[in-house]
Amino acid sequence: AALKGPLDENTLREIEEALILSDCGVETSTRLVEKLKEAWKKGHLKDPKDVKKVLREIIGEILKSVERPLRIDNYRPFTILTLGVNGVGKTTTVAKIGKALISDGKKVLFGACDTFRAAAIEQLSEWAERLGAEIVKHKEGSDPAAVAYDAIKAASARNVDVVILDTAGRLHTKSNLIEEMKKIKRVIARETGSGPHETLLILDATNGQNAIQQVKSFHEALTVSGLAITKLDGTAKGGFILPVSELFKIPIRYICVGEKLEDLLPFSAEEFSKALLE
Amino acid sequence: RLQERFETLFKKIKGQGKLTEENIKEALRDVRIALLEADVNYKVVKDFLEKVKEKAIGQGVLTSITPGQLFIKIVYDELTQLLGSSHSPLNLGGPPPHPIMLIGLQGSGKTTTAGKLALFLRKKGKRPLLISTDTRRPAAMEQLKKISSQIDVPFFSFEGQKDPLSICKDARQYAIKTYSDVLIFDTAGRLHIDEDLLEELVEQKKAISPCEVLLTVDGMTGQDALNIAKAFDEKIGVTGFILTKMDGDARGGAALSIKAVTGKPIKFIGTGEKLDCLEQFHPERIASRILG
Ligand SMILES: Nc1nc2c(ncn2[C@@H]2O[C@H](COP(=O)(O)OP(=O)(O)OP(=O)(O)O)[C@@H](O)[C@H]2O)c(=O)[nH]1
Ligand SMILES: Nc1nc2c(ncn2[C@@H]2O[C@H](COP(=O)(O)OP(=O)(O)OP(=O)(O)O)[C@@H](O)[C@H]2O)c(=O)[nH]1
Ligand SMILES: [Mg+2]
Ligand SMILES: [Mg+2]
Repeated sequence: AALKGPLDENTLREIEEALILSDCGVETSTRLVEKLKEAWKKGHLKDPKDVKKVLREIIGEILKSVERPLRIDNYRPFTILTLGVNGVGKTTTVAKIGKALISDGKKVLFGACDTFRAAAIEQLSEWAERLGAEIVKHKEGSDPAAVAYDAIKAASARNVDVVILDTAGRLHTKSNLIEEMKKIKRVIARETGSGPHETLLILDATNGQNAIQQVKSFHEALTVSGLAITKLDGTAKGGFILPVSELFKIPIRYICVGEKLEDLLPFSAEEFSKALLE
Repeated sequence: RLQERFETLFKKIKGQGKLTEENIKEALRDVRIALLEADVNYKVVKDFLEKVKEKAIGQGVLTSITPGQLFIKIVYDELTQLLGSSHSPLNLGGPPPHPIMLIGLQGSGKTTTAGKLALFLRKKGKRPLLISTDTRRPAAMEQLKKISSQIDVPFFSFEGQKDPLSICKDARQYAIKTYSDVLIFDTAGRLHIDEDLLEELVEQKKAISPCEVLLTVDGMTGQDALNIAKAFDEKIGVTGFILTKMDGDARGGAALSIKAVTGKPIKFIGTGEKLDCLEQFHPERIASRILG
């Protein structure tokens, strides 16, 4: 059927450009533009203003399937294990989630399992102090799995609802660091019987296509149960969550939009797809 | 792998003798996809393909190489040339002390890289001083202090001081006391769109008058690298880049974006968390990494 009306090749090219610039990736962007073409041929696009709306709906539909907030229930202490590559915002996000849960009436305990990076323990300790929350920590250089073990033991003894474990940044390509994380997970599983109840991978919105590889590698090695996307207060759109959602179907729990404790929001497919096309 | 793809694509033009707009069309499309998948910015890719087209069209294919080999060589050479020189040294000209400022987005690797630079310079016989002006991030000063002691370099800051500007001013006095000839200033991470924090950096720069303002860019950065580099360079003025976390498997297309939009050189590559993981920038290596 001949394409007539307001949607021309130029507009389609601009849309593809906007999607690529948002880090959706070439493959996903091309495929979304194809879907728009189909919608157009079927007559679903009568008005140029419809283009953005239809695209938002297509994207929203992809993301709706991974809009599943974290439910703290069934287990006590509910154990959240965080992980991610270096500098994405793990420690800050751990503090933010702690604050959100405390505001929700939960008793929270932090585990300082980053025993490697300079002043990582001090950094989390300061956040714990600001929140008036308990923290379990060992000396720098000690075994992170031992800290996880102690944190869970302390949580059970002190009637804590949620344990949130901060870990050292690690590139997904470093097999020894992946093994270290596997060990931490094993220790948690043994100590809690059912944990970790959430394995939360933290992704940085400023990353490009490598984010997909991060999810793939971490998920294959460790089974990730949730994602959080940080630094969405910048100009990066985090479009990689489209291919990530389609490929891995992992729920996106939170998005982070700043450096303060309150800069944590539950993931909304509708809000995200709107912001993506802004 | 691109080369193999080109071999297949160009098999049919083997007899034709030269590269034409028509016979390189598909190959250019493949290059475009490779660069976009490598995170090179969309607009930079567009300009790059134009340059390759100019260089390629009309080129006669010698019998000694295949058209596929010729085309990949044109692409590779153009990319290497655009990435800049492999010898952009630190500018430490004039009388000491030489101040260096590290700036960049949150988590891009400034504090760690400050330590790496200090170790690099100490090994070259310099007497660096590490200074933290990060008054915001919890335990930021402690982090740089620990790094300093790991590499046996003096450290200066002012725990409890809220104003980074006064730390900058007091640092010079301290440098004289420690006979330091290079002053490495770590700054707090900030967004390139935060007007107030960019202004704070402008003020810090005035107080420091650095001979180097180095922007750390995470090697995994995507399309946004262009916006980041452009904003920092326009507002603050950047003298060079350090591309960090290149020990992962990110293709590193951000390198081309930041160089193309500012013209400023990439001076170093961060290749690990340890303080000796700082390498010279090699454009040919990054070029083949970007091309995959
Ligand atoms: N603008 C912005 N900055 C953030 C956000 N989340 C974290 N940050 C900042 O990013 C920087 C790194 O945060 P950290 O929490 O130390 O990151 P990390 O993943 O724990 O880092 P490592 O433990 O070193 O791997 C800090 O300066 C944070 O304040 C966010 O959502 N937006
Ligand atoms: N693998 C790897 N990690 C790195 C490299 N450079 C820095 N890091 C890590 O990246 C994380 C963030 O580094 P920082 O030096 O704290 O980053 P920053 O820019 O000072 O962060 P803010 O001060 O919060 O803005 C830490 O875990 C570092 O160890 C590198 O070249 N490779
Ligand atoms: Mg951390
Ligand atoms: Mg820092």
